[in-house]
Amino acid sequence: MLEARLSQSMVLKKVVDAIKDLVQDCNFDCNDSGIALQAMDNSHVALVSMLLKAESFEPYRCDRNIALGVNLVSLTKVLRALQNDDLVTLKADDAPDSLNITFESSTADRISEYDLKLMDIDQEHLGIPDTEYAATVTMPSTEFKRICTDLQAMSESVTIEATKDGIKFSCAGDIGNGAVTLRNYQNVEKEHLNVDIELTEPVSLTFSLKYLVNFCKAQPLSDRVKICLSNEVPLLVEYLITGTSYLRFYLAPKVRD
Amino acid sequence: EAGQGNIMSFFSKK
Repeated sequence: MLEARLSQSMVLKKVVDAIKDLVQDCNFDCNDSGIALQAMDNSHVALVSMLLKAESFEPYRCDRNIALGVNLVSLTKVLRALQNDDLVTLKADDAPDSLNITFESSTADRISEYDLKLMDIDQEHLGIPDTEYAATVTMPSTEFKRICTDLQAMSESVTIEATKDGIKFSCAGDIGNGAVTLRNYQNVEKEHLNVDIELTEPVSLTFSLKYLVNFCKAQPLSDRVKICLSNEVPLLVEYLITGTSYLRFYLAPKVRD
Repeated sequence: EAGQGNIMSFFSKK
């Protein structure tokens, strides 16, 4: 059986809020190392990969592999009841038809209990190879969100170009062109504002802004975001959750004419 | 969408 108690319960709500507009039904795959999720959007353009490691929970117990087939719209309805500082506990049998979710207030004077019906979801799992990316950019997640949102107002796609001069986000739309360039930036006192660009070779790729803006719904999870690029492979956008738990988005590049 | 790559063509099925 699964029993997992999360003290940073808002993490669960933020993860679901971040992915529910991209995927609707998905399996939460539970085993002794934690709770994982992998799902593609309907058009098979983007892939979501999440891992909440066992050490993010206290206690965490999962004796055997359990797939929790969850409709995220339904889970969102249950998570509406979650309040800041609540402890959340997930419980399920070995072959569950429902997921038991308990919210406890930090003062333990309120316990809310929900049973969410589960579904059988036949999902294809993709093997994601370890990739040495040509460019890795770590930057404030709010900045990335602002750039994507601003450029989406002008165009449906963005070209991301990483060179020794920095990383350039540019777009061309009916009303004109726009571009934002970021350079390496170090702020010793406010490290969350740093822009770190690691480059092994120049990269230029074009992506749909609709998906990037969607990924930015994960911004409340972390004040930093990591963007990894290599020519001709999907973009990786990563938000670290707690410790080494993560939420990753992969986006297939646009095909050049 | 025209010109949009498919994620399944980059990652192998398990």
